[in-house]
Amino acid sequence: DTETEPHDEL
Amino acid sequence: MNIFRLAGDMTHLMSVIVLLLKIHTIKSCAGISLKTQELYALVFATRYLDIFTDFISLYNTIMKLIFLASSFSIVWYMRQHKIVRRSYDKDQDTFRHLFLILPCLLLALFINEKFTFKEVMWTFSLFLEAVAILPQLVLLQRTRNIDNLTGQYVFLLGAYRALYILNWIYRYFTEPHYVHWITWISGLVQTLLYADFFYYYFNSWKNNVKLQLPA
Repeated sequence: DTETEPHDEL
Repeated sequence: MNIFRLAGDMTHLMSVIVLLLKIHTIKSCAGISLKTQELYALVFATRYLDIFTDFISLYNTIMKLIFLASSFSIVWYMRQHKIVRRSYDKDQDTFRHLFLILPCLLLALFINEKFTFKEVMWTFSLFLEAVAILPQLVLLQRTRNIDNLTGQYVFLLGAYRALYILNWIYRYFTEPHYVHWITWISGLVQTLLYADFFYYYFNSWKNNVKLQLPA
């Protein structure tokens, strides 16, 4: 399963 | 990065700077809810757990550090600073944290993008941020009128999330697969919570009268 992409918003 | 998000981040930054300056210069926190400030410190602490693990950009890391430092220093000022703490109105600022923290935590356990500690904490911070302003709005209702700086603080805080909604719309149309329902709904709820405040703030600004909130 794909690692959730890191949240790029503050 | 798009102009809406940059404007949103700058507006958010302005809101904490306005508050810090107010507390630091006039050495008073009258009209400010410590409960809300503590909730914001918790929002940033649970949102930025990945500050050392996921490097997004220098901008992202610096802004995270600024938000963490400013929110915790505001809480420190209001709790520890010998002069500032005297102007804290603890009899009026009685909103119970847990009434907001527990529901957000439960909701985050059920509604999240991935059931991992970091992701649940991140989702919790989103829900908590949406309602963190409530103790402040309750305090404003009780104290009935507010000074300009507090009004500006709440206004900027609402405006930042409204700009983020424009950012989400922009990203939805420009980035394929950019779908984050949880973020969008909680951001919308957060902005709607400010709607009534905006209404009174705008009217007072238009009629150039001191901002009075109805009881």
